[in-house]
Amino acid sequence: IDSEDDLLQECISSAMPKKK
Amino acid sequence: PTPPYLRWAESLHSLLDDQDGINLFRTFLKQENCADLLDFWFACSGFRKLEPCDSNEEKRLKLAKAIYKKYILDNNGIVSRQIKPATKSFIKDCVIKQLIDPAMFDQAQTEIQSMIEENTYPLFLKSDIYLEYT
Repeated sequence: IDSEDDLLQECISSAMPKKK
Repeated sequence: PTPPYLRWAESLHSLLDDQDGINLFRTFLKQENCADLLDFWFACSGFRKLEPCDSNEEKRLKLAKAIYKKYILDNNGIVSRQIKPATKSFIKDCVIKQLIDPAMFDQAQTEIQSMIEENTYPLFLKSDIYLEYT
């Protein structure tokens, strides 16, 4: 379950803009 | 130059293009118990970015299942309630048949985005949390 959550979190972060 | 917080009011995309804007919007959504809407929106964008290739097929399948399970499977979830039944069955079919396409969540993302634009985004711009920030 943890790894599923990690995968989701990584996916969400990958779509976010980088801090300017 | 226009301060970022004024640009956030121009469009949802201006808000979601700024890390501070996202953080503040997410804090607001969390108060309203609907932060999943934003997480789902970003999860769809992140999923689309994963190029189909042999080395990440397993990861894409696992991720598609994880997104489906967390946001769509439970019909009482905030995201699931805003997605049309036809869109949900399309995604369910893709997962079951393991037809993992980069665009498989696009329609669901559009439906959630419309809901955010019509509902939570205008509420955010009128919220104490945004007004205090400005």
